[in-house]
Amino acid sequence: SVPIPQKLFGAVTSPLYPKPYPNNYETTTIITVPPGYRVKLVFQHFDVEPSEGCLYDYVKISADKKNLGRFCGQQGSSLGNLPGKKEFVSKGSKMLLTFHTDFSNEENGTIMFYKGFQAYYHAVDLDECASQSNSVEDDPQPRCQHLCHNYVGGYFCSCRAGYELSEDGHSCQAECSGQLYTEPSGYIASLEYPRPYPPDLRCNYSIRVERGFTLHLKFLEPFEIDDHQQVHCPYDQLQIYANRKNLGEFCGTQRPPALDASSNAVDLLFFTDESGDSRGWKLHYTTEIIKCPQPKPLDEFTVIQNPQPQYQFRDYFIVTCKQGYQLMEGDKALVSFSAVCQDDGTWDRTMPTCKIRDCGQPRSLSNGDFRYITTNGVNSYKSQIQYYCREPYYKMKIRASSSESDRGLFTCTAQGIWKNKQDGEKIPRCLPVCGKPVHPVEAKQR
Amino acid sequence: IIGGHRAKMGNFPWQVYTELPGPGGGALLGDRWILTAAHTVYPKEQTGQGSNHTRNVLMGHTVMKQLRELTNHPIRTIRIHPDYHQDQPHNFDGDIALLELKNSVTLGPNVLPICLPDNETFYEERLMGYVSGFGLTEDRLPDSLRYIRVPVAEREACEKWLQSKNRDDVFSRNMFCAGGLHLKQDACQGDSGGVFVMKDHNKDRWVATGIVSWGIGCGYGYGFYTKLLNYVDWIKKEMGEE
Repeated sequence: SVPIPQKLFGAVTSPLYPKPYPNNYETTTIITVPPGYRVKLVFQHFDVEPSEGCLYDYVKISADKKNLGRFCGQQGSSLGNLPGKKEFVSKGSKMLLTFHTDFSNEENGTIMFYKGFQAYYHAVDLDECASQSNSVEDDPQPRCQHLCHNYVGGYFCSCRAGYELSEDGHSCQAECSGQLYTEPSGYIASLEYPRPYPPDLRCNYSIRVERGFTLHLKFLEPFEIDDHQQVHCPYDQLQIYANRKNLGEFCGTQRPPALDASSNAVDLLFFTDESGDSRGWKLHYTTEIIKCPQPKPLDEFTVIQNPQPQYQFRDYFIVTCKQGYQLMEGDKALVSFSAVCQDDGTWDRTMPTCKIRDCGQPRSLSNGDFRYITTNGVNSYKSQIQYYCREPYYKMKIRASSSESDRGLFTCTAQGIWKNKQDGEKIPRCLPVCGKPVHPVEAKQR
Repeated sequence: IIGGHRAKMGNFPWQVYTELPGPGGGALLGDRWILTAAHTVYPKEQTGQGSNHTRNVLMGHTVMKQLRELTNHPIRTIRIHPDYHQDQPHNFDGDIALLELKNSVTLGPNVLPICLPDNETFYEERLMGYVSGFGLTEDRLPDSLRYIRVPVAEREACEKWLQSKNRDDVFSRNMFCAGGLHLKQDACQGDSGGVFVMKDHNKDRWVATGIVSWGIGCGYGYGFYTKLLNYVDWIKKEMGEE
């Protein structure tokens, strides 16, 4: 045997090629390429003593413990077995080429000379994954337990969801703790669904979507978890939690109803014992944005600014009052009001009310008084009062262009302040009247 | 008041009775100020009139007994005209003062302010004016407010009368005189500070034109009054906006 140093390509020739090869010669050339490749060989020139069944001189090719052919002959000769342009490909990384010659090369007493052969080989990628199901003789075990990925010169394995690749790089171990789902919708299933789930599982599936969304769960058929007629879920069970609140523990063959988690966080815990043959479960989860109830004014004076057809998480609305009305939150007067839709679909503040502005009791006028022009005793928005002085002893101080009725007229404004058209909040003054005795001295007697 | 009449309620609603501490008169200006004569506060020849004396300011009734039952009006400040000289017994120039009350009084039919003059026509001779007061009637104090009606006298006549008496008393341009030699109606001690008023028929109101100031005896000759028109600016300055 003549091993050739491992290379990606090369040539193999008969001894002394292209001069005639010697008699009584036999050698086996071992062609090897790096692991992950296989050998492809093609003859470029072939001139070996032809014989029936290639009994005398021949070239024999074998690989993977199989004989790929025995060849002899000359170009143009019908005798023998020429390899022609045939490509010989090994399944493994090794190919054997045996060249055998007998004691003479004569034809009808004439000594003949044959040049021998020249062959080229090169390494071609071995698709290890393709041979997964029908293993080669050198590697009878399946290469990957779950998934196989070929690349030039090698391959690697991976596992289906819920499994982890073992240290050996081939086998897969069930691993379903800490499964996190953050997409707005998706499917979650027990391992191997709808084939029976593995034993001794402690699976934890967490669904986390953005705040302001709520999760809906819908189980698919088949739903099958080991059950017992009398005892509730003694073997295997699926527990569902929303925001740490238990939504139920499920087993048997009756799939759970569609669940509205009313939460953006759902956890599923799936426990199995060491035995069983149930097919497991699968669910489809979807998300829906949380909406807050449409804000409704509590009275006709409340104005919701730019109302929207619907309000969702983080939306807000602003409330104002019609002119002359005051925003009230309970007994507390507000300067402004806005409410924000929370992630649980509720408003952070309750709807305020709008109370008509009250200017309060009008200020008393020294040496005068006031009377209501509008409803007596009512001091609300648009109410009017008329101040007057105690005549004839006092007279209202007015401007030349004004009158007592104008100066004394006060209206309750939208700001809740009594105001005069000309002088604003300043109430009039009653000035003493001089020199006007009610009973002046008089003499009748003349 | 000599030779006068008993006043009825409401005849002289501006009349104020003062004891500062001596008895005197005054007139209500606005609802917080009393016009009076400076010498009712600081009488001549009585230097050292202290501020710790009880001072009474009463108004609202013509009967003294009733008047004394009414509320006293405490004084906040006293404003004496700077021309008044307590130490000059023969000179009553600048005999005018203002009493600022602590609280405003409530005006009514018996308590009303008097107006101030605005022109010289109020001082024309023979114009009749009224003088009221709780001062002496002959030689006794009256039990109620009394009044007289006297004319503004001719200035020269008053000056001559004073000269004939060989008096040193000053009759300044800030004074006017009223009454007459043969008129038995006059103001007297206790009426000082009260006002000489007359009806302004054009404006249908009563105007104080003078303050009872001084005289020689009571009931004969002329009475001398502080001429208010000359002090209107000072009064307005002291009273401010009021």
